[in-house]
Amino acid sequence: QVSPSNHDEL
Amino acid sequence: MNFFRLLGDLSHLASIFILLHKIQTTRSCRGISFKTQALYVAVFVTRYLDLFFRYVSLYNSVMKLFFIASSCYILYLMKYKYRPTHDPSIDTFRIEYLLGPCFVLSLIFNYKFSFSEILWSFSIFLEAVAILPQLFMLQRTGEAETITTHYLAALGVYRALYIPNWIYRYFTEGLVDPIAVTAGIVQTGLYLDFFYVYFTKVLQGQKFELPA
Repeated sequence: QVSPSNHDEL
Repeated sequence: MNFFRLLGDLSHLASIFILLHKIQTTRSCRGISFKTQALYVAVFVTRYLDLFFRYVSLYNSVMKLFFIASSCYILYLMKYKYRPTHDPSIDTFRIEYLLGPCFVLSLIFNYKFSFSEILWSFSIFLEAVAILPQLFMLQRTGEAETITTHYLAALGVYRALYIPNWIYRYFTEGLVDPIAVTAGIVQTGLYLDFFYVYFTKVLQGQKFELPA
């Protein structure tokens, strides 16, 4: 559920 | 994408346009820290390496390319076109004190011990403190052109808006990014002194001046 390394932010 | 993040990104975009506007209209980069701008290039290049192997969205890719290109362009303007207007003798913050610790932190705190993930962490930590040479310079000169303060305010607002974005994402997606959140809170905290003077002086129509 928690996927911190998504890196979809700028 | 949510409202806070979009507004934050737009604020980030605005800050770059304000900075470009300041340099072009005054034909000078006086009051702007070259070191801070160089650190932003390092931040964007190390973080957006993933342009080569990860696709998020068109919005995401275009923004990344814009941030890399505009930060390099600003560096070019400062280094070549308006070089005589830049005074290195007041831009004296030692950036190795930032680069070293950020690199060590990124080796310790990352989501995976891989080249790209370590660089990503490094860029997050470095971004948090990249403004320090600029704030240090401001402290030394004790004053700033109004347009420069608008630039800094937009830049500070950008990261400040990411905080409600993370709170929102926590409740809607159950998503927490502890590295980005911690660094982001530090980054926003660094602006508090500046924000205080900006809101109590500049927005009241006075000049940005620090008490002697």
